[in-house]
Amino acid sequence: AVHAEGLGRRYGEGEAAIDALADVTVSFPKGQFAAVMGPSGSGKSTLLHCLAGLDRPTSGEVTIDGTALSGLSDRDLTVLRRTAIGFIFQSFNLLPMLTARENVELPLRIAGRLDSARVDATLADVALGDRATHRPAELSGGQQQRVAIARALVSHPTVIFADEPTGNLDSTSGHEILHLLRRAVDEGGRTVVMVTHDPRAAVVADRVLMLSDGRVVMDRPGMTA
Amino acid sequence: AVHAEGLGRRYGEGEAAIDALADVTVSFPKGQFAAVMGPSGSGKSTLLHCLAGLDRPTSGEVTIDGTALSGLSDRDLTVLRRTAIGFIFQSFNLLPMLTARENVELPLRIAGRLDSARVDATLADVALGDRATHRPAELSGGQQQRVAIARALVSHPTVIFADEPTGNLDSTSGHEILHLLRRAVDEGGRTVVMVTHDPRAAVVADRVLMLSDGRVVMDRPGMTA
Ligand SMILES: Nc1ncnc2c1ncn2[C@@H]1O[C@H](COP(=O)(O)OP(=O)(O)OP(=O)(O)O)[C@@H](O)[C@H]1O
Ligand SMILES: Nc1ncnc2c1ncn2[C@@H]1O[C@H](COP(=O)(O)OP(=O)(O)OP(=O)(O)O)[C@@H](O)[C@H]1O
Ligand SMILES: [Mg+2]
Ligand SMILES: [Mg+2]
Repeated sequence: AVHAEGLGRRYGEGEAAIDALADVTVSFPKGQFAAVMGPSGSGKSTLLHCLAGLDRPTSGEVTIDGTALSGLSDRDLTVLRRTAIGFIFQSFNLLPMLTARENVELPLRIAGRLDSARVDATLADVALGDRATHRPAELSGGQQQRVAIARALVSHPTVIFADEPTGNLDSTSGHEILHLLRRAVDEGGRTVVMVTHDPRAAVVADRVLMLSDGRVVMDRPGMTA
Repeated sequence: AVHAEGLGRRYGEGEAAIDALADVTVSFPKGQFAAVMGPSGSGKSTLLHCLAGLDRPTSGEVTIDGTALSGLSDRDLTVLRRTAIGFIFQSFNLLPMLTARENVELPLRIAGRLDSARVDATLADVALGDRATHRPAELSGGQQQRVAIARALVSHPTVIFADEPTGNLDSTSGHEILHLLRRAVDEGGRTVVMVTHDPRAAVVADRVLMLSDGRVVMDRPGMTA
């Protein structure tokens, strides 16, 4: 589903240059749940952003379902992202003036495909049905994170990128989110690429990769493989 | 150092009312490291904000070193916070136009007590000395979190409130932060009240409290007590 070939991402230049990614080649087949781990600053968010077409790599290529992202105009890239990709941001990126429900509806509204039953079901999946009319400022950190998760899942995207989806969640809520993502793969045939510091990832994911200083230094099956 | 008596915090009213805190009475003596855990939405951030004078409780009272917060004007409360309290926010609250160093310097500048050697030492304590000139947008999530931690510690406050200081950190970085806070207590005689989902808290903290639906439901020694 997603393939990266010789991916590099450099910020700055000269002596101040930072290579967030250096020569990353990796494939994520359809129907796979991969966890990406690594130290703070090792390039995990950068990798996800490049794979999802949210950032242009300095070198190398990303293809999603056979389409090379570098060949796409910004407009075509936006359409691809809107139709095929769900992204759960590390910092949630909720729109503060919209309610929880309106944030979750947004991808469907933009696509002209609003489906209220699906929005209700997705909010219920993240246990936030009773808070649908609250704005982000009226929700706890973990509640906001779950709204972000619902928004990424509601359009049933073929590929879901999740940047630390359980960082702000307690053990029970985190467990529920990991299993929601697992079900998206098992029942929906989706591909999930999840950045996490959560050791439970090895139990839930099919595969665990480790990044260090912008490179993949480990790539092994998880316990469910 | 910090005492809460019958603390309540209600949002909204009538049927839509939410009791984020309900009748919380708890003391945190000087030189204690307490961890506060609990499910998402259980009131942890709300408790920290009320204890630190960042939010006014609906009912009850908070005293810090014998001073009741309710008796303070907003100006006096601000002075108390500036001189005695360090707060590590769940969402970091860094100023985006300032560099990492300038964010960390800010409490000292406001107090008219800039000490460049102390700023350097604190940035080194969180392993970010080499990134001091970068703005928050140029830092990873965990790097931003560590800038926030440095900013809370640089003025050597007597009480440190930490809202999920390791949520975005990998295991090694998280371990270093927990030990940095432990040293602030052991060597500096400070009081630390830390909200966390990290099970390692029980190993590092003197005491572990559990919140559920705005109430303290457990209060036991940690393993170092
Ligand atoms: N400004 C607000 N208006 C309305 N409700 C609020 C507001 N702030 C918090 N709440 C609600 O109060 C409850 C407690 O919130 P709080 O942020 O203290 O939880 P928390 O334990 O820190 O959760 P998390 O682990 O998700 O960060 C939640 O149900 C939350 O939605
Ligand atoms: N816009 C930018 N400008 C300069 N450097 C950047 C920028 N974005 C990221 N970096 C740097 O690139 C490196 C990788 O960042 P990235 O956000 O991918 O790390 P990460 O693995 O997600 O870390 P964390 O676990 O802390 O979230 C870091 O050193 C970071 O500071
Ligand atoms: Mg990151
Ligand atoms: Mg919170």
